[in-house]
Amino acid sequence: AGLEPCKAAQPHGRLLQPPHAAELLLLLSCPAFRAHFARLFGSEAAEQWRFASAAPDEEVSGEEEEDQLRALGWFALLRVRPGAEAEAACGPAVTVAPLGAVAKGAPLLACGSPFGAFCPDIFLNTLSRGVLSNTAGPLLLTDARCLPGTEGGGVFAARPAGALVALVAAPLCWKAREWVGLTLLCAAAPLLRAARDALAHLPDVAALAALLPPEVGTPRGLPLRGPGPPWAAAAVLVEFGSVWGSGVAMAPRLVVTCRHVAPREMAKVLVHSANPKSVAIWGCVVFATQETSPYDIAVVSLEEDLEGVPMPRPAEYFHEGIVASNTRDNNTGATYPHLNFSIPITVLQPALQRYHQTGDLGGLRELDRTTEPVRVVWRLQRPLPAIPRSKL
Amino acid sequence: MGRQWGPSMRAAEQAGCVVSASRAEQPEEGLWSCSGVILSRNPVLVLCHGGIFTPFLRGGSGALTAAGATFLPGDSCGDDLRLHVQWGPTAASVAGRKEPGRPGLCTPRC
Repeated sequence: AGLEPCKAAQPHGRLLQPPHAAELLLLLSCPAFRAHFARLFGSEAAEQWRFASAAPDEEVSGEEEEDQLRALGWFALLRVRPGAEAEAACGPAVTVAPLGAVAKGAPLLACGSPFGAFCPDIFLNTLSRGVLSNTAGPLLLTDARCLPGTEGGGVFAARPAGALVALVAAPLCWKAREWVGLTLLCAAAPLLRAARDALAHLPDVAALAALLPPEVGTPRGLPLRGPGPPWAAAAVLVEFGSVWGSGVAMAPRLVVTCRHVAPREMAKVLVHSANPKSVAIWGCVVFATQETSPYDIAVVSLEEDLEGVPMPRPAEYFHEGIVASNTRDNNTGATYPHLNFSIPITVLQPALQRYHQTGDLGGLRELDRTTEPVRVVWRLQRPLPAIPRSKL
Repeated sequence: MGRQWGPSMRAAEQAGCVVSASRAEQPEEGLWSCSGVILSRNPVLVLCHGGIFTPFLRGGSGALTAAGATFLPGDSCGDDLRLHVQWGPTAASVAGRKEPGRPGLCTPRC
């Protein structure tokens, strides 16, 4: 609100083309995308998902929100009126990556214009990099940052170079009033097939189907879910009653997770692994740091081996660690998963190794006695200045 | 952004565009806009998000969830729909129209 459309750039600015008039040829949707969307987000239990571009506490009428949800999987094919300069160029503007050609975890580049036509001088074709975070058929997720207005923007792969992978379906996802830093995409290849099918039903524009961009590169076997990168196999899902969270399998019967997921020692938790096959194994929480410890860590001992799961090799030096908490803005209720307090694995490794080899929890107990500077950082507080003592 | 992204960045910026929809008789109502992708150049075909067309649907947004509806022809929106597409210089000036010395972006008065 409050944004005013910008006029085309001044001569000394970026020379944007003036807007060209266009006509709507058809509205189309990808049936498979909508089917996966309904399955994943349409049931009662999934009711807490919101894909509206407004923040949860912004006033959006129920009707408006329903309109947005109904239109979520729909796209439009337009034809620009003759006379637009781009017509002088020849050949397809883009190539399209077949569904399955891009593996989970592969780098992606999103290109959209936040706030649409309100300020194209600044925001036209804003780029944002991320990875293919997850897939369900043609319904893709990426962690590339996308803002309202980028709906419909293209998402491109590094390999095949410059190939269009998807279009942005919903830039913002909210779950239980928390912003989930993932953007919902609709794969481009099935969408363009839907466009070809639709054009075939409209005689006066059917010939345009031949102008739609070709698919390049061979799909790597379907379904996309494949084994994924080996390090992803060590990621497990830990379930404790109605609470769930992620964890890392460090050894066939040893899983590290967070205390706020598995808070009580000796409690029973269920650990799910999806790679190489889907298994669920009970485990016991053998250690959990105290609530006051900045190290939000718990250790689970499994009742059976996690078979075939490649075990991660802890790094010698660190610039990464285990994500212990997201950052939450208590005013808006938004949670920012990409702003984390992370614990370097090298801090945990000696204690984990000692427990793994001897069953001795002593090293882990040390995590409850941390130094003040670590506590201050965890509380996101400024270090307290040394308060001069009074000489009285 | 590194060499691996060169071709993707070029493709993205050449294909990227902004689509805006407004009502012919009621410009004061403002406009709806979103991003889009230029699929072909001669004629220029663009694929964009369908959300900006909901206010113009003759049958209302219910037409989008009607059983079996996978596409709707162009005339499913009212005659007062006005569409405009805007793209950046790289998409239009394919061959050699760069003005030497001009910065790519500056702080225009917006």
